[in-house]
Amino acid sequence: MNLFRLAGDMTHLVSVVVLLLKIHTIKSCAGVSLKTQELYALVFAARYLDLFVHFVSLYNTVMKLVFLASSFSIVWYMRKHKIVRRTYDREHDTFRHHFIVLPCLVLALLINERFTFREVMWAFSIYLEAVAILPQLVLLQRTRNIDNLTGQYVFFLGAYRVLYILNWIYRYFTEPHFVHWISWIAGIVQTVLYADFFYYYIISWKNNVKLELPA
Amino acid sequence: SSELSGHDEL
Repeated sequence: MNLFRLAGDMTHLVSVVVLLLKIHTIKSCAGVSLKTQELYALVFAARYLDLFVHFVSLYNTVMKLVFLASSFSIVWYMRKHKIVRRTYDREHDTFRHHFIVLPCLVLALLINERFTFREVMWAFSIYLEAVAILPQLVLLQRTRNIDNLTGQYVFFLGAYRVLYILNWIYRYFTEPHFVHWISWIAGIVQTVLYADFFYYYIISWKNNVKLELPA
Repeated sequence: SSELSGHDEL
């Protein structure tokens, strides 16, 4: 475990837990894309199938449980909570995410490390995570209002991806045979998706103006 | 070895 990876995991944890706590506290999910939250719950469900059969470390197991619990809790709040669900921006969150899920599943069947159920599901979760943020970015473009709830969420997610790339560079140079093309390519694609958001986020932050994404 | 074969990252 290197510092980049620990910092990446912590940043990822903060992004999900802060979102959950904010939704729980202000009883609102305005600006949050339910589609992205559902995709993330699916990412964790598909990736952590080995939760009870492949013990890596206590840290690994605890973090998996926290990610599963928090992502499914957010989906529950947005779909079932009597107050929060009314604040969900249904008519703008219209990204057809089955157009994302199916291609990722097909790609996982074609490109994986081993053609076993768990490995195909693992590859599926890697590809799905790379594009899971798209409905959220589309929603932000549509509603053009980026209150701090979603702005921080996307910012922390992007930071977690950048830290993971630094982690892979570190591991590549320090561990022999550490090569994971599937994670690397999907991870780079995912980070690039955040790049333009980062650009506008930092500009708005520097000019101290409300973040406006181009139409 | 199992760690190397499996995925040790979250």
